[in-house]
This record gives sequence, structure tokens and C-alpha cells, in this order.
Amino acid sequence: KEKCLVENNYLNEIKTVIGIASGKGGVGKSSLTVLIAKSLRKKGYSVGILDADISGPSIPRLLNVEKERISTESDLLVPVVSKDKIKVVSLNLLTENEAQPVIWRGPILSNMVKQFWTNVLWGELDYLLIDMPPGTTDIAITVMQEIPINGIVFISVPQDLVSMVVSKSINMAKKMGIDVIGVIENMSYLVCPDCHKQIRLFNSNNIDEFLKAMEIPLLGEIPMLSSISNLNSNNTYPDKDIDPII
Amino acid sequence: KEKCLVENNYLNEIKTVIGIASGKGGVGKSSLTVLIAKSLRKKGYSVGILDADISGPSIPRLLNVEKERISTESDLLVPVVSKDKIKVVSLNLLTENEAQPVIWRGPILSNMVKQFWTNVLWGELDYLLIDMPPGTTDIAITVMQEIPINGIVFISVPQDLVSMVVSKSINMAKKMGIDVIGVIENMSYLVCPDCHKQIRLFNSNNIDEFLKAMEIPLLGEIPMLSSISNLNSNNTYPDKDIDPII
Ligand SMILES: Nc1ncnc2c1ncn2[C@@H]1O[C@H](COP(=O)(O)OP(=O)(O)O)[C@@H](O)[C@H]1O
Ligand SMILES: Nc1ncnc2c1ncn2[C@@H]1O[C@H](COP(=O)(O)OP(=O)(O)O)[C@@H](O)[C@H]1O
Ligand SMILES: [Zn+2]
Repeated sequence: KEKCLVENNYLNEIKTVIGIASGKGGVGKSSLTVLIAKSLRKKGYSVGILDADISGPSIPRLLNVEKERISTESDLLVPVVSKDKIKVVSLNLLTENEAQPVIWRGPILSNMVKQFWTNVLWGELDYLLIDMPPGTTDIAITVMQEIPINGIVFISVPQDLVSMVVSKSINMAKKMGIDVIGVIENMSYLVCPDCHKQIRLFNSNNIDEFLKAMEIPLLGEIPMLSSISNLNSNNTYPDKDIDPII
Repeated sequence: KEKCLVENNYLNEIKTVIGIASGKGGVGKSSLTVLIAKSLRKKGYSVGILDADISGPSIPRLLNVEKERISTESDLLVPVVSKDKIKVVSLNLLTENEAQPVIWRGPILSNMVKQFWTNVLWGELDYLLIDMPPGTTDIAITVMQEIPINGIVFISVPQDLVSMVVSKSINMAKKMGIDVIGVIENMSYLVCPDCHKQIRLFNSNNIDEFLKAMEIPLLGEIPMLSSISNLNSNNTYPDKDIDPII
């Protein structure tokens, strides 16, 4: 497929663009996008997040910036900057009220995502992370065809139902000729806060079969942690789990 | 908004159509659709499921019919029927291989969902449940505008991030003039299999605030259960949790 990559504006200099995808909703894409961004910041990189989940944007809340608003400067959108200096662009930072739905069909959604790429004053960034919406439809097609992505990290949960849907999205990336960096298995187990026993919620642990079939590396496993499910209310996060993955 | 409801074909007689929606992915829409269908069947109703999540269809696996295929009879699609006589129509029952992605943009997806309504031999049904995809885009707009739905049950998880995204979808249904039956809070807590203590993964439990703001009734709370996360591999399911909701 001949890609028609959309040029970025001359004010931006983005070294690496990484998509965080899954195909399936609720596996932890947004939470892990924020954890990866925080970890990259700690290592001294400049980082931005483009929230491409237009109808379910959750990045602002995870970074505690949901009350901020994106401003404009000579026709370009100026990203909101979080406490730890992560630049963020998300539809929820442009609308009046986050409970209001955006009832848009495909073409408008895709245009919005393209605007988030070219009409934003990102400036100089080492990494731009794109938090993808669930599905293999309009936004996923536009991002994979029109934005020069260096690679995609997939997030899955160790359950065959989830792996089946995630494998559709991985096959899509391969068809579109995009480098698949690997997969992170999230919420693989939970440690009981009382008796400290490991609880595995999902029977099927044929992660190996799934990885072999997809021919992609496992980047790491992350347990279910209340410090992640309450990411927006605390500042400590489990870097011991995410740092090795970076 | 003037609705242009699509007529069903004269061979079908569907008494009640209920949407199962959320706006957010991974909250348990598909799993609860199957549990609700099983509970209705036990009470003697005839039930069908229309899997409107075209790019992430998970109903066939949850009903253990993923290897079956939909056939056609005089130009109409004949649903697959599960062991407990639930009729199912889903894109994964039409494609060769469930790992293959459907890389379609909005208009084709919407047409597919309309086909699942009019070009299927549903026959006589007491209830048709429509398992909605995440988001407030093409498919959600088509289903709410063109299919005569009697009401929608929303699925949420007791976390303010999830409630925020679900409230967008609820506001969309209200805008489209569709009756909101209520909300089921899923995965509210987990009971440790070893020490039997209750583990609440999500800090914020302002379910009451969310329900008051949305002005909708709470239909029930469902814990995290391994009998639900392994729905496709066992036949016992927690009807003590789902039956009171029905
Ligand atoms: N490792 C984890 N431990 C505990 N909760 C998690 C973890 N990862 C994600 N979650 C929770 O799971 C839900 C889905 O995560 P989210 O990041 O919104 O996923 P997605 O972006 O894939 O929809 C959220 O409620 C989030 O708090
Ligand atoms: N009450 C529950 N207890 C345990 N696991 C659950 C429960 N509800 C859903 N799940 C699991 O959560 C994941 C998401 O459920 P799914 O039905 O696919 O949600 P959705 O249709 O909203 O994406 C699946 O892995 C499923 O097995
Ligand atoms: Zn315990």
C-alpha cells in the first residue's frame, strides 16, 4: 500500500514516534502509555503523548491535567504540560465538559487525529507516544497509513479471548508494514494485600502459543496493582515493573 | 433528530431489542451480554445476540461457537445457535480466520450492522441483545438512529476514569432519545480464593455521585469472578449475581 505520510510542520522535530495499541479496549493501553512516558522522562528524554482515542480520551485524567485547556498560538495548538513535563494533546482538553460525547463518524475523527500530528506545537521531542483507540477502523487506519510511526508496542492480557482480538490488530500492523516492537502482558496476576498469595484471574496462560503464532517478543509482564488503577491519585508508580521494558 | 428506523424483514418478529453498551472497552459488555442472555434463556425466553463489535467480535468465543459458520438461505443469513439455544450473529462467524483483521472504515461497518438487523433470519424472538462496540462513533450512531431499540443497559466499572467515559455514552443515548434502563457496576471487588478477604482494586467508589449526576438506576454490582473470566470453558456461571438484575 502506497503510504501517503503527512508531513509535520517545520516547527516540530520529533525523533521517534511509537504507537501503543491493542485492538481490544480496557487492557491498559492508556495507563501503560502514561507509565512508559513517565519512565522515559525519568531517564531524561523529552516526551509527548498524542491521545488518539477521540471518543474515549483518558490520558488527561491519568496525568492529572483534566482541568487544563489547550490554547492556540498563531493557528497551532499548544499542548498542555504535566507536572513531570510530559506534553499532552487530547480531545478532552479541547471540549467544554468531559462528560459530553463526541458523536462523530469516521472521516471527522481521522481528520482530528491528523490535526493532532501536524497542527500542534510539539517542538523538539525525543519520543511521541500515540495512545491508540480500540478497533481496527478509521483512526487506526489513518494513524498507520499517514503518520510516520517507527514502531508499535502492543498491550494484551493473558486470556485467549483478548489475545484473539489483539492478534487482529497485530496482523493489521504487519499488513501495513509497521514494525511491531513487542507485546506487554498486563494484569497477569494480582497479589492479595492480606495473605500475599498470587491470584491468577485468567485460566489460559498460553502466552507462549500466542507469541509464537504472532512471532513477536514478550517485552514484560505487569501485575494488577492498585498503584496503577489509582494512577491519577498517587505519585509513586511501580517503576520496577516498567523500567526493564523501556 | 428525525430517526430513519430501518424496517426488519417480514420473516422476523422481535418483541424487545436491548442494547448493552458502555463507551469504554474492557468493562465486561460482551461477558455480561452472554450472562444476561443465558439467564433469560433459563427463564424460558427466546433470545438472540447481535454482535455489533465488528472489529473486536468476542461473543462467539464466549458462547463456545467460534468454530461454527453462518450459512445463508434464500439471501438471508442464518444465525448460529449455541448449546443453550441462543441465536448469534457476529462477524467472526463469517470470516475465514478469527485472527484476520477487518480493516474497514465507518460506512462499511455501519452497513454491516444494518445487514445484521434486516438480512438475518432471526425468526421469533422475545429478546434481541445488541452487544455494542466501545466509542460513540459510526456503529453507535447507526444503531441508535436506525435500529428500533427499546432501551440500553450500561456497563461500568467503579472507577472515575471509566465513569467519565461511560457518561459520554449515556449522554449520547439521552441525546438520541433512547431509554436508559440503568447501569451495572462490574468487577467491583474480588474475593481472595485463599483468605476470602474482599479486595477492592479501585479507590474511588463514588458510584453514588456518578449515578446521581447521570440520573439513572443502579441495576446491580458484579464481583470479579474467575467463573466469568473463564466463561467459555465452564458451564456454571454466577446466576445468583445476574438473576436479580434481570
Ligand atoms: N496493571 C494494572 N493494574 C491494575 N489496574 C490496571 C492495570 N492496568 C490497567 N488497569 C485498569 O484497567 C482499566 C483499563 O485501563 P486503561 O488504561 O483505560 O485501558 P485502555 O486504554 O486499554 O482502555 C482502568 O480502570 C485501569 O485503571
Ligand atoms: N465480573 C468479571 N469477573 C472477572 N472477569 C471479568 C468480569 N467481567 C469481565 N471480565 C473479563 O474482563 C475482560 C473484558 O471483558 P469483555 O466482556 O471482553 O468486555 P468488553 O466487551 O466491554 O470489552 C475479559 O477478559 C473478561 O473475561
Ligand atoms: Zn488473600
